Amino acid sequence: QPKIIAVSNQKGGVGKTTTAINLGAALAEAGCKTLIIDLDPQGNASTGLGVSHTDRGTSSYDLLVDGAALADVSHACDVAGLNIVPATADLSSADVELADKSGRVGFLRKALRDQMGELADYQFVLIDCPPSLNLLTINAMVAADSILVPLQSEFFALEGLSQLMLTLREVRQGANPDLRIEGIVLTMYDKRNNLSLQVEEDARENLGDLVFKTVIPRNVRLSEAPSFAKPILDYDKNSAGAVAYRALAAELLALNGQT
Amino acid sequence: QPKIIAVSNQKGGVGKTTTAINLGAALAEAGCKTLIIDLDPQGNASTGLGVSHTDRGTSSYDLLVDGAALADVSHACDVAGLNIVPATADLSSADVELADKSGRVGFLRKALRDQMGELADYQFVLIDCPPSLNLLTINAMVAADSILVPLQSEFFALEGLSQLMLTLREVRQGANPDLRIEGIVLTMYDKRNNLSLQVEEDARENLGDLVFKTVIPRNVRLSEAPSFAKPILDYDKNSAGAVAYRALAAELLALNGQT
Ligand SMILES: Nc1ncnc2c1ncn2[C@@H]1O[C@H](COP(=O)(O)OP(=O)(O)OP(=O)(O)O)[C@@H](O)[C@H]1O
Ligand SMILES: Nc1ncnc2c1ncn2[C@@H]1O[C@H](COP(=O)(O)OP(=O)(O)OP(=O)(O)O)[C@@H](O)[C@H]1O
Ligand SMILES: [Mg+2]
Ligand SMILES: [Mg+2]
Repeated sequence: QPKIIAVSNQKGGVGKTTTAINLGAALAEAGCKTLIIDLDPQGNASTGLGVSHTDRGTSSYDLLVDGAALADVSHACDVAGLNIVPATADLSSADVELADKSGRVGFLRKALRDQMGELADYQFVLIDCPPSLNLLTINAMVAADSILVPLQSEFFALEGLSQLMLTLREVRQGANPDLRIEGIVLTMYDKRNNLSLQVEEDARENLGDLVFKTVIPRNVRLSEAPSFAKPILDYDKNSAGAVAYRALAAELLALNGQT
Repeated sequence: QPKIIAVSNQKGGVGKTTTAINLGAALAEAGCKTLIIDLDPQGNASTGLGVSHTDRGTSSYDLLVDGAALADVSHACDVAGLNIVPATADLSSADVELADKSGRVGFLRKALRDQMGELADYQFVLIDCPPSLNLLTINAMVAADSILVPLQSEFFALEGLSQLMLTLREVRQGANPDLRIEGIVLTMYDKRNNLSLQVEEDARENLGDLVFKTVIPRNVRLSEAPSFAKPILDYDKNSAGAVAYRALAAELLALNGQT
């Protein structure tokens, strides 16, 4: 069975989508078939992997709300071994639509568990979450085995962490007692910038081994790649960003007993 | 009566909070008494202006849900002429609490209109919105005279704009027909970076005069200032960030017939 990881942080613009796309691509390159589920109504992961808006007739909305079959909602993308379930703006009404349904936090979990046969092809599922602790993100946390938290190396980013941990504890006490923290990855790190060094020091001091050794540097090639609908590994395979996401994939595999 | 401006963009990390804090401070410095309402459960604007978590006993949650008096929820901050209504994490439950109340999109509008006497002291009210098009952001748009959109000079940022404009149109057709666009301000602009130039060209071509002439450059001093609980004007008054936000305030005043 695949490992299901929610890529989440309610702070906006910290590198959730960039991490989902590029960690996904690096895992695929390392031989692990990976599925990305775009659970953000903005649909950035879908765009960043080249799924045009006209190709999103079926999407993560159908998977979440109707339990649609993965075969009907997932798309291959240009990267071998990497598929994606795209997102549309319809997702933002899922909050309201599911609001008074019983078991509303478990819709995605049920939709995935009901089709473990289909999922058996994959070794990893990465869920790209929106910048909020709303019903979409809670569904991702309830469906997931673990949560991977991109932490931007900036002041406001640390402030949001305690709120995220509270939510994690609530999900653990309720619908998903097995939910673990896969790890916290520092993003947009600039070693010339004091703030980055300070955030790293604070994070490693308070969170210890939960913080990945791999750090993702600020690298303009990472922000250019999505406009060419390519992960960094294809856009500029020797860039600092590509090297870092390959290292993150290797570290993740090692932590999960695979090499 | 004050002009009420919602600072909003559902794309995360584009500079909403940084713009609310620093434009607010620059307007205050120019002699316009300004109130910032922090409507983001993350409470970044509150932290960035030095309101400690223990001082948030009353907050924007009370204003929104109970129509609390401004005198009870607003705090002076270190900047003369700038007050803030802080935010707490309680705000994130407001969505659920207001969900089945009639007129739920108009709670903030009513809370402000009911106390125009108190508000008469101010020339501007800036509402810092969360990164989502949820009930909090809709409340801000219904309460506001106009919306100011920070647009990060990056690829994903442009993609979200059409969604935002759709929501704007819905609000105008429904609860707030007078809602206008105050303007779109390019943020984190780096003139050495092709992507920034491209986003600016696209934005000015498609949105014309809606785009402020003033552009906010990427400036590390802006990201350092909140950790000292100061707006950029106090933290480093001659930095590129301070100069830009003063220019933005001047442009905003000129557009509103004040100089
Ligand atoms: N390491 C990096 N170096 C440079 N730019 C980066 C890096 N990581 C992400 N970016 C850019 O920063 C912006 C924010 O990243 P991204 O969209 O992945 O964040 P997010 O957390 O998914 O945002 P949201 O909260 O809106 O979902 C994007 O324009 C992206 O291209
Ligand atoms: N012009 C700038 N130059 C450099 N850093 C900036 C600039 N504007 C904002 N920042 C930094 O970028 C990060 C994102 O900015 P900010 O938090 O203001 O965005 P936001 O849109 O309010 O985010 P959210 O979507 O989470 O509410 C912060 O760490 C901030 O300090
Ligand atoms: Mg994202
Ligand atoms: Mg903010």
